[in-house]
Amino acid sequence: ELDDGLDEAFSRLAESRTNP
Amino acid sequence: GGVGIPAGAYVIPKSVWLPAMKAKGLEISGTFARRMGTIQMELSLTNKAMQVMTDFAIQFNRNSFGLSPAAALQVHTPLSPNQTIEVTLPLSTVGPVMKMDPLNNLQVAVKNNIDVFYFSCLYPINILFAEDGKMDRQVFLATWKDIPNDNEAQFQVKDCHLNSEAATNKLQSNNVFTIAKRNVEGQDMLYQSMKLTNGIWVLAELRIQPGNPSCTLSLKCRAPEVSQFVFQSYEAMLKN
Repeated sequence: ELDDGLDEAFSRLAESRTNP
Repeated sequence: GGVGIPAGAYVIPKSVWLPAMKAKGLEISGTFARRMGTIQMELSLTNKAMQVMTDFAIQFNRNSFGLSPAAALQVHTPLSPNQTIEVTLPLSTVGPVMKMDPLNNLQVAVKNNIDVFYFSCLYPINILFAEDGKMDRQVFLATWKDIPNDNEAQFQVKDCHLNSEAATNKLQSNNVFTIAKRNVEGQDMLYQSMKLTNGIWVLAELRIQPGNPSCTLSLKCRAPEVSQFVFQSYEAMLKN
């Protein structure tokens, strides 16, 4: 699977929602 | 369902919409379902009068999502006293639109050879979740960012004893699609999308913590008035 940067973007989103 | 059989979308049990005493002996109970992409009104008609009932027809008032009968009410034989028949009415979503209060309110008129009767019922908004409601991941991220925080609504789904895999599967059989899943500090964060039949997208974040029977649902939508109805559907889908 190509790493399109989206996996990382979702990780950042989840992280920012847990620790705003 | 059993092994290899998808669970299918959740259908609320039928309830009485029109009591016989208000309709000269005609009792109507019903529910709504979405089956294979078709919205259906599922009705039981009971004749509690002392005369035969014939010539049934149904009509809807304008409503928020343009729900409208896609066929005539199929009652082919006269309904005898004490007889009940089950009727399935396919619905379309291209009827006339008028915003109702509450949003999911539907006003119905049913006629037979005796009279015309009116009743109101509420439909669960998940019957409007389209099969093509899986949003592209990049579009999801952009849309999530783009929708203002004021349009975010947060709800607690209590007594939800599901792990994230079971929740994902249950929701997917109701056209709620999980686009991404992350685990942060022991809690699972599911990012999900759904599309209503009128083209409104709803984005969701569902947080599930192992050992905590309460899940947190955050909804982002450009039409935030739909959020509380989406929450009601999540509760029904996850608890059934």
